[in-house]
Amino acid sequence: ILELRLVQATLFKNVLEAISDLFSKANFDFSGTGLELQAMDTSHVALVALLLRAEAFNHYLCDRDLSMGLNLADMAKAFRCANNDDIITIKAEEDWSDTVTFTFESPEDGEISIFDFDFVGTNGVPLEIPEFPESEYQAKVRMPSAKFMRICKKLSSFGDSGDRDTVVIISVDKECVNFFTRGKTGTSTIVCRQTQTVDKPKEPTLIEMKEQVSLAFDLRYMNSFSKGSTLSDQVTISLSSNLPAVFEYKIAETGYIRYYMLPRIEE
Amino acid sequence: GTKQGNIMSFFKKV
Repeated sequence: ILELRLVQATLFKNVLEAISDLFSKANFDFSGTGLELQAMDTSHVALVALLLRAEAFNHYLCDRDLSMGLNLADMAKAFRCANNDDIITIKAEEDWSDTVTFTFESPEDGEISIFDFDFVGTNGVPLEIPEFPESEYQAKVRMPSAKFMRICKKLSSFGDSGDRDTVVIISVDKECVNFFTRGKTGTSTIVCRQTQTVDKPKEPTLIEMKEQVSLAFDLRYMNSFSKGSTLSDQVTISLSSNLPAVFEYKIAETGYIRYYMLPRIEE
Repeated sequence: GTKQGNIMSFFKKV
């Protein structure tokens, strides 16, 4: 049996908003450790992995590992009906049923909404995600997640919004990270310098560079990842020319959301 | 032009 409770729907609402526009289905793995979610986009360019440890929930009972594929668009629709302070209960029975029940209960007026979701196939996930060696990454950038979101918005507004294939080039050189994109009639570059931690100790931009690195990514993916900002104040971007880039948001003490994305390479 | 590989090649099937 699986029975979970969260006294505030916000966390789960934010998780769904952070993944549902790019990923249509996800695999949810519940175990004694917590919830591990994985999803891959249809072009197989990006993968998202989420961990919410059991401690993230107000009540967590999972006496047997349970893996289920769920449609994220349907879930996001249901969660948009939930208020931030609704109490969420997630329940699944033994193997014979292939549905999971999400219940939203309003603490103020006692209204209860019940959604049953059927399991779906997930095309390729879950995958085993190794911890790639640190030495493989040429550069790591840590910055406030709101700043990263602002950068993505600026780049998107400059690039032709109708073009799904706008490319952003992220390059790291010494104590600077540059975001570059090309619009219809010009280019746009946003330069971020490493900030002095003394001035704003809570919102530093930190750049660790082993070697110069410059990689091209799809802007619409990056834009979508930036929605992780509702889950964490900081984002860490790890760049390597040999591995998928990682955009990581730590969720308080209870987990993380990591987006893996392949850079575009010259043909 | 540019192309992209398949991210699955970096991970193993569970």
